[in-house]
Amino acid sequence: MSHIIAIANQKGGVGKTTTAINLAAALADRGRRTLLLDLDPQANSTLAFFSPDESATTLYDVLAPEGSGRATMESVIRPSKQTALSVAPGKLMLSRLEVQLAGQFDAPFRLKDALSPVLKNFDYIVVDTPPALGILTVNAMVAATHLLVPIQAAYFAIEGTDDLLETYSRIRARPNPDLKIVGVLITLYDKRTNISRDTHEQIRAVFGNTLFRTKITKNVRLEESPAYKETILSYAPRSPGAVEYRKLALEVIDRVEAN
Amino acid sequence: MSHIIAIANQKGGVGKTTTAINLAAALADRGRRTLLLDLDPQANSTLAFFSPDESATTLYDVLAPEGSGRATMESVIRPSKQTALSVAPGKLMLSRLEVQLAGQFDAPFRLKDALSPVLKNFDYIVVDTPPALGILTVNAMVAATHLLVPIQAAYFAIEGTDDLLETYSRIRARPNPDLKIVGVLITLYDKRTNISRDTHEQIRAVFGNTLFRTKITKNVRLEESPAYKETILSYAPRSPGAVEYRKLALEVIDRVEAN
Ligand SMILES: Nc1ncnc2c1ncn2[C@@H]1O[C@H](COP(=O)(O)OP(=O)(O)OP(=O)(O)O)[C@@H](O)[C@H]1O
Ligand SMILES: Nc1ncnc2c1ncn2[C@@H]1O[C@H](COP(=O)(O)OP(=O)(O)OP(=O)(O)O)[C@@H](O)[C@H]1O
Ligand SMILES: [Mg+2]
Ligand SMILES: [Mg+2]
Repeated sequence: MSHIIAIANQKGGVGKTTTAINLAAALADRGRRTLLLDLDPQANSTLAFFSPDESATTLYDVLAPEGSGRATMESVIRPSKQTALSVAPGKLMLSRLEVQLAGQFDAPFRLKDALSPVLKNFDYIVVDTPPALGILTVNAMVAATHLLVPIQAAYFAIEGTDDLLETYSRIRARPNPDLKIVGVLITLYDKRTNISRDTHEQIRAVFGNTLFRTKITKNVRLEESPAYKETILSYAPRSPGAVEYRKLALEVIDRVEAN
Repeated sequence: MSHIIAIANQKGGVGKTTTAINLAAALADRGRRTLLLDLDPQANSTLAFFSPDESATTLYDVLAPEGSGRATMESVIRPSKQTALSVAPGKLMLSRLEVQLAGQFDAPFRLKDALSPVLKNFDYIVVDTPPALGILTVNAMVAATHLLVPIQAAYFAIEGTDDLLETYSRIRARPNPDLKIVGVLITLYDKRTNISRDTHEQIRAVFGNTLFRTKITKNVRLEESPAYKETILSYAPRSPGAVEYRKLALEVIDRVEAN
């Protein structure tokens, strides 16, 4: 039984990619066979593992409209340096899908259909998404079993969650009734500022128990590690970032596998 | 002669909205009649001035396809608390334009056409855009005379600029040959970390003189001010953020009006 976790929030720069990379690494570190899917045209998750390789086939080739030399999901999955962690790379071309798939009745299901042959090979599939509620993020939420929402402890961050929750209920209404929110994660928390503390209280008041106990604090090692093509677990294993993402993985496993 | 400055970068959370709000305020503070356009469906720039008001007409009503009760640009422009600064609000519905305008041959020109009757009323028009290179950002770049690119001094930020520059040259090739880059702005600069310093050097090596001399440093007052519906100039006039955005306005005026 494969658990598919979409990491989504249309607000930009809230730590979606940082969470996708390091949660996937921490789940693999606990012995779960994990696949990281980079559904963001910026391909930041891909960049954290591989050098930009224009020739390689990517998720665009898997999801593209009929007939344009489509690839299977299996053929684009690549191993990482860490055992039990694989990555399906993204590419800028993904942004073309918004218009290419517009109006096609099966557009929201392309990822779900492409994933079904490989589900048996993974315990967890973590999906990084772009900062928008377009066709790519919809595909992630239709294919997913769970939604994880990173929220920066900052003013603009709270205002945008209504739009995301509206999209979530529309997805649950028809294409994916089983989708659950596995949790809301406070990211980029800065212990020194009032605004982090104030917004954290406001987020807790809105989300209650959905909020993870783990908070991800601002920590420069998390910013540095992708530049060295490493996850936080191998780059700075004793840093607060590594400790926090390991704790998050335990909370995710507890919430997902307990049910 | 109205100078139209599009603030764009598809990377999320790099300070597009913070720059749009505070540059517009600083330009108005120098006596330039300034209009801030919020073309981002998240409507963060709008939120920094007004409470969410579902009933008001917005830029969506100005740009929507024919016949759906379209509004004129003039009718959606609202005064702010600051003299010489007006705001045209955005709304979530803007995200629907991506699919609604797909395939229409005049889709990239809707903003340019809608702005022409009001150009005579403003010296500067500053356009905030979403974290994507879709139809809304294309509209901003086609209507604009100048492009200002905020770049966070961080690892993922540098990788994404190729895509933005490719879009810029495609826009210059056909719909807007006069578009110029007014400058590249380092944002969220943290004097304490090596990664800020290292990436700053890399950005300077890539962009040379296009880089503004002014850098925007990380400063919690900039994060706080929108929560109080104030720009940095009225919220914390002597903070580094206020000083830096005033300096940026002088550099922008110098580069734009000198030519
Ligand atoms: N806990 C943290 N501490 C310090 N820096 C962080 C942390 N989390 C993320 N960052 C940095 O903040 C920036 C934004 O994070 P990231 O790119 O993961 O966000 P995102 O939501 O994926 O952005 P986008 O909306 O563009 O996809 C990056 O430069 C990243 O390195
Ligand atoms: N110089 C700064 N110092 C401190 N905080 C900042 C600074 N600039 C921006 N911020 C904060 O960083 C976050 C991201 O900034 P902002 O929302 O302006 O970026 P954006 O590029 O508009 O994001 P999006 O891609 O979602 O539109 C916000 O919480 C903002 O308050
Ligand atoms: Mg990302
Ligand atoms: Mg913004």
